[in-house]
Amino acid sequence: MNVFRLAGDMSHLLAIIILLLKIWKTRSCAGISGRSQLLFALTYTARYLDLVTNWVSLYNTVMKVFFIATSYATIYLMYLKFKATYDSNHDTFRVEFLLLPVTILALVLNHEFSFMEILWTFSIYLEAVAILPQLFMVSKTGEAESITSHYLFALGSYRLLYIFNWIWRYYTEEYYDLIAIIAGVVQTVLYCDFFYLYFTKVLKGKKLQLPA
Amino acid sequence: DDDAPKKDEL
Repeated sequence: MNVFRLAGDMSHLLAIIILLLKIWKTRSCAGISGRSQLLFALTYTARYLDLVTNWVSLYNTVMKVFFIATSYATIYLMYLKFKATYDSNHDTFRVEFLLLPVTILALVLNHEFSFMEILWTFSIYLEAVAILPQLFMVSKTGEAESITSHYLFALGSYRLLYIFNWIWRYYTEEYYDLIAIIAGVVQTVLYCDFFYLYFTKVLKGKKLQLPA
Repeated sequence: DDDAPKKDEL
């Protein structure tokens, strides 16, 4: 554990808390992509099956349980409790265009051809692109509420901080995992355009609005 | 498998 890794995890935690609070307080999930949230739930389910086979630490277990539980809680709020506020007309990204290539890639490019390892690899590749339906939704509607922007910023920062963590680990432990690193870089790059808008607009008190 | 990379990250 190093400071970048901890900051990354805290940023991830914060993103989820912001999202759940936004939905709960406003009693609405307007502007949030249910498809991205489904992909995140699938990501954590596939990755954290090792909860039962691989004990790392109490921290690790608590975080994994939190990520799985909150991803399903988000889906419950969006598709059941506050379904009437879900903006499904704008949430139209075709997820099969992500799931199919990600599945094939996980079967071909992995560390070991075993059930758990392929599920882990699948989750790493899927997480990298899971935010695309959400970013597509923002570009389709041309805007995002400030709270949604803060959520996206915290979520994007998480993988960026993990990249610093991987650089740190490479120099201090000679540890590196190419699959995680490459997917993590792709994931972070997808946020670059959003980061730019966040710094130039949202932080100056303006709403995130794309040019028409 | 001991050679499998240890998954200590989240």
